[in-house]
Amino acid sequence: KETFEGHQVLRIVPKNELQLALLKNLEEIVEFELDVWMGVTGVSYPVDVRVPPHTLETFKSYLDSHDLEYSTMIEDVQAILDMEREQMKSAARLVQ
Amino acid sequence: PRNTDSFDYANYHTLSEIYSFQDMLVAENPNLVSKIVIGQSYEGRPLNVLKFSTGGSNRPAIWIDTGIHSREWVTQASGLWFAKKIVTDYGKDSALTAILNNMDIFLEIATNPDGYYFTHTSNRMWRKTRKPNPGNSCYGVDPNRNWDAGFGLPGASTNPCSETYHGPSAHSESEVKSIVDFVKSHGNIKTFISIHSYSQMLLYPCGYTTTPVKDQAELHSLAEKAITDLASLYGTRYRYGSIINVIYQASGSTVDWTYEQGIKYSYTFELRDTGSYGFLLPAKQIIPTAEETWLALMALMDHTYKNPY
Repeated sequence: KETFEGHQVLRIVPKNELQLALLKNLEEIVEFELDVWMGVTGVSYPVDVRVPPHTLETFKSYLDSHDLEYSTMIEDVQAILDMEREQMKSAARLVQ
Repeated sequence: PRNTDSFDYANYHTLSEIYSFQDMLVAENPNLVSKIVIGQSYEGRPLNVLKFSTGGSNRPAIWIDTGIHSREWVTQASGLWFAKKIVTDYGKDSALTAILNNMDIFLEIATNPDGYYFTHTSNRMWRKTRKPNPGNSCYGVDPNRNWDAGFGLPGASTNPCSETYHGPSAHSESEVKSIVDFVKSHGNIKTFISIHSYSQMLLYPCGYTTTPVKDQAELHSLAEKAITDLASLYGTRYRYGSIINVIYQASGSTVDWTYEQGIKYSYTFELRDTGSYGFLLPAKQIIPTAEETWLALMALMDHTYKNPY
């Protein structure tokens, strides 16, 4: 089973066409190992990407170096997945 | 649960629970609901479609599918809620009753069952189908880039490891081909709604070209009505327009193909986002999401019923 400890989801908001163009190519930069949750739509519209822990620092540096503003949408993906699974289990127990 | 009244709509469910739900709903409503198996997934799972019909033969019909991107769990969960809503409201809600007295509704809740199973057992983040790609270690095809409408044009990836890989050929995925065959053999589907999550949009063709479709003006004003109705419940704001204008170029997408088959009312939804979890939407959001989406679905279905073509 694949787990996602330490994976973060970053929300990046492009401010101009130049940043938009940079973000459009994100998925092609294979070394970051990104999973694009919500792709590029336009200036001022958020882009969400899941980033594995071993590329997190490099990726954040890349964003900083291009003046791309971002926030952390999910601190630890696995924590949410664990919570989701626990909710499903407890709901199943209730039904039983 | 022993019946669909005690089913927990406010929680996410496994594939086997969805299959059981479908069988229970059919058993409880034999004069309204039946189950059609339109094909098999790559791993051999049935592609079940619920048919809501009050009779007649090959009536004009409405198609709704949820979960073609397996990880978008709120869509399958909303599909379960819609199914129950249809049987509950038939005979009580005058608009839905009129629709069902004249049209059939087809609802495919687990459109990508292999992917959905995989999200429960191996990788919650899985979005594509689960067919191996010969000569490549990456699995699966994006089933929303696999349709024969601008197939292979920019807006889909040629790389099997990409989340938007379009596949080796149009309709290469049995999950897609089964719908294609069903739509063609039915021949009287008037509305086709494909439901995704999570960026709050209601979109119509096209995705692969900026050339407006013939019915753009009508599709646009109907989308506006639908998202206004949706927002009336909880204030959730949607964007709307053609796929290429509102999101980005996307080739080989579902509703481009259905529109080109002559299904005028072809729409795709992106359901709500809390802004914090993306497609990992907390279960407590399922019912509000389904409730508000239902209002938009009713707007689309009611318009279809009142504007035959």
